[in-house]
Amino acid sequence: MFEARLGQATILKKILDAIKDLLNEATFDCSDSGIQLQAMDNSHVSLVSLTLRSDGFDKFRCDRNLSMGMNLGSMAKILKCANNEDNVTMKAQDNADTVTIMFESANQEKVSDYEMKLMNLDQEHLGIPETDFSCVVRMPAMEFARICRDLAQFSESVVICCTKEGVKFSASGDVGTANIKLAQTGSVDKEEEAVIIEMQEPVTLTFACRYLNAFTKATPLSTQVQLSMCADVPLVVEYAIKDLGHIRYYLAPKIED
Amino acid sequence: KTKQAGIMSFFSKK
Repeated sequence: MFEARLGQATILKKILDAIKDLLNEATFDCSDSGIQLQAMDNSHVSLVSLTLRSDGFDKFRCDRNLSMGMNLGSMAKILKCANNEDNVTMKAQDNADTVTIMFESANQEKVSDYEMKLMNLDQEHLGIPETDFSCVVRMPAMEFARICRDLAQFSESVVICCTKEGVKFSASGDVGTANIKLAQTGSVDKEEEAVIIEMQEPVTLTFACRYLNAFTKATPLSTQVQLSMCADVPLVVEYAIKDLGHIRYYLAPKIED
Repeated sequence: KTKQAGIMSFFSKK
């Protein structure tokens, strides 16, 4: 028996919004430690890794490890039927081929349930090596989303250059060149507005705007985003999900042809 | 000119 309950459906809606542009379907691996999802996008350029800890749920029970392959378009249709403030409960029997998603209004006067067929997905799990990153940048998630959106107008690619002075995002194309520099913030009143750079050595990497923009669909989940970079390895873009877990996106760099 | 690398060239299959 698997049962996981969250106080607000809005969190689940935001999580789905953060992955459904990259993935058509995905397997949710459930165990007593929580729910994990790891999947590559269709073109195998990026990898999404979602971790939701069992202690972040209002109620969590998972008697046996369970892998639930879900069509994310179908899940989106179901979540559309929830009000943001509704409680949401996911339930499945052991070895079931369906999952039930139930919404309850705060006053419990409206209860709806949706049974969704599960899929057998033949997904490859990849082992992600530990990396000592050259640069780790923490910055406001909204600012990162804005920069990715703005630079995508100028080029398919953005160059991220990180030094101890700051981080520079550049794009160059037919229109010309765009550069956005962010300096590390001195003292800030609000932690969520800070730009913090931890640098071992400077790094310059090139990434496809299209994927960065897809990752920024996670912006509503978190006030800050963390970018971890190292020469010739994938960028890690991480959004914390408060009290519940995190979503990480890995993006392979563009390399000299 | 740059070309897009695939993610599987960085991570091993489990």
